[in-house]
Amino acid sequence: MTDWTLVIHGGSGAMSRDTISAEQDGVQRQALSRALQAGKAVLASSGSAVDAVEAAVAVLEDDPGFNAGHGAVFNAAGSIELDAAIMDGRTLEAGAVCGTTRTRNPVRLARAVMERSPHVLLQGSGADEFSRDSGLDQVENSYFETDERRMQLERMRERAAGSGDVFDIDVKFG
Amino acid sequence: TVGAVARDTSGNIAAATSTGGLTGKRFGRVGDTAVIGAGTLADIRTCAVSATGAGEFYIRTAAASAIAARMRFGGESLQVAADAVQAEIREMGGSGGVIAVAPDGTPAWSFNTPGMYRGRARADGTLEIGIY
Repeated sequence: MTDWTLVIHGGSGAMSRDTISAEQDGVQRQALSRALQAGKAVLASSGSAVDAVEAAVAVLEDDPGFNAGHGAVFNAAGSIELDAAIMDGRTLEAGAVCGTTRTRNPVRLARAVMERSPHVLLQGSGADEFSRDSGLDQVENSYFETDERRMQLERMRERAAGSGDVFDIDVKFG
Repeated sequence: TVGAVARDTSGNIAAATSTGGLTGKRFGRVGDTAVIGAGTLADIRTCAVSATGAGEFYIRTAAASAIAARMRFGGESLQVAADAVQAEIREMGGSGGVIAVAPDGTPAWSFNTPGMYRGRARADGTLEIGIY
């Protein structure tokens, strides 16, 4: 069998279903189409599945409409911490990072962990240091910010202030 | 959260997931995305999976590994296994979904929460984008 398959998801996007306009829905679908095209270009030219999933995810990390990379949600402190993982089915090699703050495409950092370190999971400032040492594209944490996500944080803070529960986190904004 | 799974022309499979986590997260909270076997897994013996949703449920059920184990030891198909694990997570009060692909190229997705964006492409020209 010589064919290839690519499946992607965008989570619930930047908005919840009942708040998204037709225009915003169209923009999100265009981003998903670009991600599919990026992965398809790799697979259709007999490229690897690992290259294809990295390419597709990186497109969605660069798009402000999804909760990853540029357009990710804020943490309680008002900054952005990013998690990512990648895995090769044949070798069972895997790379994952969590709490990274400066790598433009966290999926590429996860891949660097998989291919350039003996580890599987790196976190926080250590992952950021490994990213710099690996020569990956670095950005300020503010690069990831969008107005939409900042408004969601403010709304969540108001509700959490009312309830007094520090864990009053609404999954809908995940 | 965003994710992709793929099967290439050599027959290998891979998975990748990326996320900002939860709005307002505290104390360095980490969800399922970076936990191999929970939110992200690829194993040529069974499937490649990428998950999105309430990460704590996906970690506690080791969701991606559970789908692979149901296939490997229970002989279930990818879709049946994915639906079963998703149903379990729903029963526990968790929301979200998974996308997956088997080594033979069969794609699958299973969601228990509306509003999930997904898409797929295949060598036969299939190109589909939708919202669950």
